[in-house]
Amino acid sequence: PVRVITIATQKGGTGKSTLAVNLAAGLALEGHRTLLIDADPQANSTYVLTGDQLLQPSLYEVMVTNSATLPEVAVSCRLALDLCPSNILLSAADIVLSSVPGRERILSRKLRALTGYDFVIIDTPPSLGILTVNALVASGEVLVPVGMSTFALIGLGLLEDTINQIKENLDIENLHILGAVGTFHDRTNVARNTMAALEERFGSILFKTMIPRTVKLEEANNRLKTIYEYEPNGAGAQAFQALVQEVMTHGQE
Amino acid sequence: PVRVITIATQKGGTGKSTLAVNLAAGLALEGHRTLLIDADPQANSTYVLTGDQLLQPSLYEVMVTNSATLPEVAVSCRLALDLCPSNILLSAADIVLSSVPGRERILSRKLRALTGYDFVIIDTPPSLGILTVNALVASGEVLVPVGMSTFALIGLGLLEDTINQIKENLDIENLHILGAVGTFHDRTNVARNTMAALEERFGSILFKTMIPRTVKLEEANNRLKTIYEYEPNGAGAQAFQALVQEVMTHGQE
Ligand SMILES: Nc1ncnc2c1ncn2[C@@H]1O[C@H](COP(=O)(O)OP(=O)(O)OP(=O)(O)O)[C@@H](O)[C@H]1O
Ligand SMILES: Nc1ncnc2c1ncn2[C@@H]1O[C@H](COP(=O)(O)OP(=O)(O)OP(=O)(O)O)[C@@H](O)[C@H]1O
Ligand SMILES: [Mg+2]
Ligand SMILES: [Mg+2]
Repeated sequence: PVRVITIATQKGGTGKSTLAVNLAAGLALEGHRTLLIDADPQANSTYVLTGDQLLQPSLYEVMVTNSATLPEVAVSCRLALDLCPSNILLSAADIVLSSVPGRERILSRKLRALTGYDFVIIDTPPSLGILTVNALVASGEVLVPVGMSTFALIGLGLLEDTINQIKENLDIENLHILGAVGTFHDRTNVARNTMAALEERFGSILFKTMIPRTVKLEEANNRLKTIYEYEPNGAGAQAFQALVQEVMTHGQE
Repeated sequence: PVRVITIATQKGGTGKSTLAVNLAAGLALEGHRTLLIDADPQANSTYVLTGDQLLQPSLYEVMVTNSATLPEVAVSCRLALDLCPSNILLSAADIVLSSVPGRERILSRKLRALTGYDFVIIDTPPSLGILTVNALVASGEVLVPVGMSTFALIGLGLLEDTINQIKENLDIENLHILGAVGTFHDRTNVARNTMAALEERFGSILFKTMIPRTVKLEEANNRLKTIYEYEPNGAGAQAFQALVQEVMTHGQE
């Protein structure tokens, strides 16, 4: 069965898009047929993988105007890696969908049309609005990037609360946090303190893999490349390859 | 007359809250009576200034349940600096307010009850939803923190589009971008390239002041202090003092 993993946290700038792109690309490199769904109206993941942020049709036609299916919208962007692009039009989702019955399950229903993928990775905006809730309901697993700061830890706590509310109010059985991943890790005291707090309060879900702070990840994004294309033997690529392995191991439970 | 300045960009993690707190605190230190309104449900600004993120009543009672006025909710947190706190309950604003007539002008109407302030600074979430639109409509000026990345430049472009839409669709005359402020500035190539792109495409609104990347700003936030309290003579405090001066100079136009 396909594994659907959402990358989410309300805290902005913690590395959600960078993680979504490089995890999806890493899974594809290992031969797993992967679809990345960009559910963030900023379309940063779409931009890195295609160089374009106004692709149409996009998730907007799939979720808001209901005029396209996911297979129709998916574009091939790397070997074994397809993308369902985002578009700024998607910003209208919260307002337009707020009064639609079953507004939280739109994406989950649309995923039923997909065949032939081993993994679906969903990038989300830094909020707990309609788009992120749809991604959480549609997926069984959530990966939470946690930057090296108190604010990022707060974001993880808020997300845990939201997941519990979704499970209770919407009767979703199988949604759980696959893992919390330390990002922007470096040798500062704030990083040491943040990791110590993560181990203490969230130890059961804390992944061993940490993504280091490295300007190469920033450069790769700016040059519209995955880290494997930009610096295949560097610390960034090694960390994401380890993340791919850890995601695979956890999946066998 | 009171100056109302919103700190906004859809791009997450570019330093909105850090800028809002330290600009507001800097204005207060110069003797200007300042109110910081935290319109982000994450309540990061509220947490730094009070150590609490679940204060009630909050902006939720002012904007969503309409059961309190701004003066009733404002708490004094430093000399000459009051705060209208946020609370995670505010996450409901997009859904609850989506069908309310005049939903974009709620905060602007509530600001009329304020007296005795020289400045109102509004921190916003990383999205262009109801809360940020209310802040933009309520203020005359917008300060946009731009991190050293392509994604942050995209965020500035998207915000410009949103501001133009608000002015046209809601007949708001006096809303304009006070300035774009480079944040997380360091000596990397990506920072050099980002500043060059900012000067070329947004030169007319680019502030001279840049906020340096310094772990002291991260530490100050984690220790619930303003930068003036944590490292009064460091690069962070100097940059924010220069920002206060630049905001004051621009205001005389
Ligand atoms: N490990 C890292 N080291 C250095 N830079 C990084 C790293 N991960 C991401 N970045 C850069 O940091 C910024 C924030 O990362 P990214 O945009 O992926 O976060 P995000 O959580 O998706 O943000 P948003 O909340 O806006 O969606 C980007 O400019 C990105 O290029
Ligand atoms: N100039 C700086 N140097 C180093 N760290 C900084 C700087 N400015 C902010 N930070 C840290 O970077 C992180 C992001 O900053 P901040 O939370 O202020 O951004 P934001 O735009 O408000 O985020 P969000 O989009 O979630 O609201 C925080 O952990 C903060 O402590
Ligand atoms: Mg992102
Ligand atoms: Mg913030």
